[in-house]
Amino acid sequence: TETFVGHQVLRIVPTTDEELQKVEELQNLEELQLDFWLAPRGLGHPVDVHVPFPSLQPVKAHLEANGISYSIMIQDVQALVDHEQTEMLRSRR
Amino acid sequence: LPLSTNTFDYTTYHSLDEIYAFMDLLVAENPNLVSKLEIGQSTENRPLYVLKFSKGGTNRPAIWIDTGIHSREWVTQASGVWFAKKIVQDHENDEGLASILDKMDIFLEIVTNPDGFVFTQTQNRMWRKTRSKRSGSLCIGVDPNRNWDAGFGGPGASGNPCSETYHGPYANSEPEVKAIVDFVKSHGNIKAFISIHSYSQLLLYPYGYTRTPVPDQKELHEISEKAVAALSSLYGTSYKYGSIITTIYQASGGTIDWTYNQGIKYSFTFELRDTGRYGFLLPAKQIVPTAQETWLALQVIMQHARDHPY
Repeated sequence: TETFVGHQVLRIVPTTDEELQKVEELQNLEELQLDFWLAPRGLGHPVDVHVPFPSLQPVKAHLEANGISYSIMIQDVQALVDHEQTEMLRSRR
Repeated sequence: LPLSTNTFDYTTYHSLDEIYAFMDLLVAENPNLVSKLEIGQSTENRPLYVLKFSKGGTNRPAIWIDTGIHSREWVTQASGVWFAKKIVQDHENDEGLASILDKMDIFLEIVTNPDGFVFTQTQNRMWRKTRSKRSGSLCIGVDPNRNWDAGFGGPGASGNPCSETYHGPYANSEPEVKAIVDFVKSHGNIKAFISIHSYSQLLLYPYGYTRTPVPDQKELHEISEKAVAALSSLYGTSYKYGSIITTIYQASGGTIDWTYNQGIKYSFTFELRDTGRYGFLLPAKQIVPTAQETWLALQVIMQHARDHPY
């Protein structure tokens, strides 16, 4: 089973074409294993990207180096998945 | 497993087996209203079940609702279970619903992508696509919302099998999609088609593959406005609405573009809660409120289809 320990979901809201382009560049870096929950779709629209732990540092560095602000939508993906599983087991019991 | 659909827990997420058992219970409890059809089998040979709600007649005008085509969007399958129970509970005492069922049948496919759904429960909670495998391809799965024969392979889908929006080797390559295509064509009298996704809180109508507005754009926009107003009236959940391409992005090979081009005028897609706090990991306590508010919007669309035969 895939685990998501240390994975985060970042929210980026591109406000300029240049920022949008920098975010779209991330989509092409397959080695980062990014999963775009909300794909880039235009200025002012949120982009939500699930970032595996090993990619967190390079992704954040890329965004900060290009002056692109972001927020952390989900601090620890695994924690939410664990909670969901616990809820399901509780309900079954 | 629960003894009846009255003791089924609608406030939590369930496994595929539990949802299939729920369906059988619902049919057994309501043999004069509900039946279960198998419209095909998935890549991994799981049955594709559709619940039919009908007061009788043959090949009556019908409404189609599907949930779970993207397997990780768990609030949609859970809402589909709630809708099924709601239809049974209210089919006599809710005047609006009773009058819809007096004239139309409702088809509800709760787990439209069972292979992907099982995979999210056992291997990878974030799995979105089907589980089809093709020789020579490094990656598994096709995006079942890019695999329809409507602008197939155009901009707004990927030709890379490793992409989350991979359109597949050809239109309808996925048995989960082909099964619906065949059902819609053989039934021939579906008047409204609603495919339910999450997240973003949007109500969308065609097109996604082209900027050309649909001929019925004005009517679909007006219906959307009313449906969103009904939805928001319950808990104040805010929705946006519009055509796919103008509201989110270009997406080719999409479900409702194909259904609209088949002549099903009232073709809509929902993107349920939330707007991005939990995303696909929406807490289970939000299942019922999400289903309740969505049901109000669905009733607006269904009543419009009932009152505007074509």
